[in-house]
Amino acid sequence: GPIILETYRAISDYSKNSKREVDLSAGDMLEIIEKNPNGWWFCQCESRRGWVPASYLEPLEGPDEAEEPEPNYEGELYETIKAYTATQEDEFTLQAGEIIEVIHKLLDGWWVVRKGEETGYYPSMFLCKTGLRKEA
Amino acid sequence: SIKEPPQNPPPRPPADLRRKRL
Repeated sequence: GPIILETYRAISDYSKNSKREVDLSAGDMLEIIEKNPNGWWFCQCESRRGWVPASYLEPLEGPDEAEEPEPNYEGELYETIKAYTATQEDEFTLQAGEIIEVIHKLLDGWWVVRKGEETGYYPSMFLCKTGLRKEA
Repeated sequence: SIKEPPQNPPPRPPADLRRKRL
């Protein structure tokens, strides 16, 4: 049967930083072709095709974030595969090879992670699930 | 290739539209 693409609306202007991306103007209607869990979604908008940040989109229909999983406060163990330096105060600065707990996998690609007593955001693309099990 | 997503983290939501989740 025909493939029905979901329509999203741009909530703000966005200027692309590479040829793979497309510019957005607030109010643009986009059809989403692929939702990558790293927070970049592949879309088409009229004749343009490319990647846009999911954080700048809202669904045209349906409840907000219907697909987004609930927080899992127990946490899942992930390893950082790339260092990231926080640019905002609610983000984490971590080196590659650190073990953290993921407690909320957000569609915008910024996951809430916990390390010790602290929580903060970290880019999901720099995380890899470990084979480790949490101690009881 | 355009089929591959950008290799850098996507931008955070615009500050005025960000939901507080932590």
